[in-house]
Amino acid sequence: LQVQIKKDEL
Amino acid sequence: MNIFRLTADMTHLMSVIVLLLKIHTIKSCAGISLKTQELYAIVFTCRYLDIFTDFISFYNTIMKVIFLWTSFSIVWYMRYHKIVRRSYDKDQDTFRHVFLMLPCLVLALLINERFTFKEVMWTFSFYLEAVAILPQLVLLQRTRNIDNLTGQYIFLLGAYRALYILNWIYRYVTEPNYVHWIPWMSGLVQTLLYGDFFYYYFLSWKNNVKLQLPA
Repeated sequence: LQVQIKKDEL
Repeated sequence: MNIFRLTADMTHLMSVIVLLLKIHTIKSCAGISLKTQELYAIVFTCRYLDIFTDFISFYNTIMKVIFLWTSFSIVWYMRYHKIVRRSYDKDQDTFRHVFLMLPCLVLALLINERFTFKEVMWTFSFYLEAVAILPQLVLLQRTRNIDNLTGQYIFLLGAYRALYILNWIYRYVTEPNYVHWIPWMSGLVQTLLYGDFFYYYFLSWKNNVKLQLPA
């Protein structure tokens, strides 16, 4: 399962 | 979240507030490029497509809403507000921003982390933001008198990205396998484009003279 890298930056 | 990124986001927010204050209080957008404002509205739209699907934090969602709402408000003021639009210098703000958008879109289709609609749009938003300031810088060189608020607005807008670079360095050092070449390269280009503006802005501050960009 490719963990979707969270886009946590604006 | 780290101090660099928080300061960066607050600097970005300040730049938008300075611009809205200028437009809303003195009802003038003299010296401001509508093209750059439209590009920023597109940048935020393409970057925040996940605003309803991926909840990161309240801070993240609130800031996204603020940036979307303010960027579209500024475009609306400059296009349709009966008083503000009169101070818009459309004869000088002639940069054809479609020539910025197309190459960025092509590049996003070619170089991206995953070939999905949202990912390509997200990537496009970074490439576009890197060059979005160009119409504004061109307009600055054409308009001789740059008022203080406009100068401060552009300074803050450039400073926020420079602070993001510090944030990326910090995260690269502290977080394992935190690597995002696309924002990093785009952010670097974006900050370099402000290079000469920062230089003249610093000179005007040091010598306490009006900000003037060479023609």
